[in-house]
Amino acid sequence: MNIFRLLGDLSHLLAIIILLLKIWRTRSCAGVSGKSQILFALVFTTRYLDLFTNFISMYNSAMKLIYLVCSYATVFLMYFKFKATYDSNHDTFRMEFLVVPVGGLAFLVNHDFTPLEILWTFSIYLEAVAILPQLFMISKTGEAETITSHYLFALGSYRALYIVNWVFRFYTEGFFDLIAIVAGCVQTILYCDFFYLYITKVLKGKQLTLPA
Amino acid sequence: HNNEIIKDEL
Repeated sequence: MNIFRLLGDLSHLLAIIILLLKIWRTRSCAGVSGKSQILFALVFTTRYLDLFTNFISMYNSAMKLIYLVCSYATVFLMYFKFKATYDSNHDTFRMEFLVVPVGGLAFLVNHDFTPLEILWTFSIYLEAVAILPQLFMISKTGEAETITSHYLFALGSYRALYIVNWVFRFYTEGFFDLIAIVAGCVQTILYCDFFYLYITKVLKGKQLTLPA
Repeated sequence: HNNEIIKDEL
C-alpha cells in the first residue's frame, strides 16, 4: 500500500458516499445516470468474486464489501425507492454498446484464460467506460447539480491517483499490470473535459453547465 | 506469470 493508492481508495469511497447521501437526503436521483450505477455494480460484482476466497487484509475486504453494498444500495434507491425521480428520458445511453465489446475484449486480451481472470479483466475494461452514460446524460441535459459534479470529480480523481500509484509501484517494486494501466488511463482521459469544466466553473462557485 | 501476483488492489 502507498499513499497514492490510499488517497485513491478514499477518493473513490468519498465519491460513492457523496452520491448515496445525495440521493438519500434529497430523496431524488435527478441528474444521475442509473445506467452508470448499474455498470459500477457490475464492475464490483465481477471484480470482487474472490472476496471470500482470497483474503488480502481487513482493509481490502472491508472496502470491497463497502463498495458492493453502496453500489447496490444506490441502484436500489434509483430504480425502486426513488424511481419517480429517475430521469429515464435523459439516461438513454445503450449499456449493451459497452458491455458487449468489453466482454469480447476481456476474452481476447487478458493475463490468464481462466474464469476468474477473465471476469476481473472484464471489470477493469468495464470500469474504464462505465461513466460514459453519466457524462452522456450531463451532455444531454447541459448541466449537472453541484453535488453531482463533486461526485464526478472524486470519482475521476480516484483512478488518476491510481495511475500515480502504478508509476510509484513500478519504480519501487518493479510491479506493473498493463491491462489495469491502459484501462486506467482511458478511464481518466474520459474525465478530462469534465475536470476542466469543474476547475474553471464549479470551483469558482458557478453552476456546471456544458456549452450547448 | 501475472496471475501469481496477488491482486491486492481494489
